[in-house]
Amino acid sequence: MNIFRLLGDLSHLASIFILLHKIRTTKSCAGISFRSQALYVLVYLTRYLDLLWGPWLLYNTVMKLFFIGSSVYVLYLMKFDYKPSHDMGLDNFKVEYLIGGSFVMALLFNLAFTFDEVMWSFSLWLESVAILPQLFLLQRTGEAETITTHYIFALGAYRALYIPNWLYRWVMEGRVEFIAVFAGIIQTIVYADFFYVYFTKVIQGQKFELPA
Amino acid sequence: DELADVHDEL
Repeated sequence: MNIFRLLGDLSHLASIFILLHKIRTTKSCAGISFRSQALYVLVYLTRYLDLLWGPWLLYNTVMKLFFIGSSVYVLYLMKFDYKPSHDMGLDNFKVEYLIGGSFVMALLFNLAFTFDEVMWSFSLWLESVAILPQLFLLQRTGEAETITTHYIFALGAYRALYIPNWLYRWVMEGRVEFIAVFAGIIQTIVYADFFYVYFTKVIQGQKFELPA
Repeated sequence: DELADVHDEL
């Protein structure tokens, strides 16, 4: 555990609390992509298969259970409690291509051609693009509530912070997980435009608005 | 080494 990994994980945790806070305080899931949220459930379920057989490190296990539990809970909130506020008409990104493409990448790139390793690789490729339906929804609406942009930023910062973590581990421990690193870099590139607008507008106290 | 086979990140 190094400072970058810890900050990345804390950023991931923060993103979930921000999202739950947004839904509860505004009593609405407007502006949140159900499709992205569903992809995250798939990401965590396929990545944390090792919860079934261990090893169960306390920190990792608690976090894994939290990420699975909270993502399922958000889906539940969106599907039932706050269903009328869901922008279903605009939230129509074709996730089939993301799932299919990630599966092909997982078949091509994996540490071993076993079910759990292919699923682990699949989860990383899928996570790298899972925010696309959310960013697409943002593009369609052209603006976003500030709290929603904080959520997206914290979620993106998690993987961005993992990049210096991987550099640190490569130098200090001689350890590199190439699939995670490549997928993490792709994920950060996917977020690049969003980060740019976030830093140039939201941080300066302006509303998140995309050019028409 | 064996540890390297375990995915220890989130």
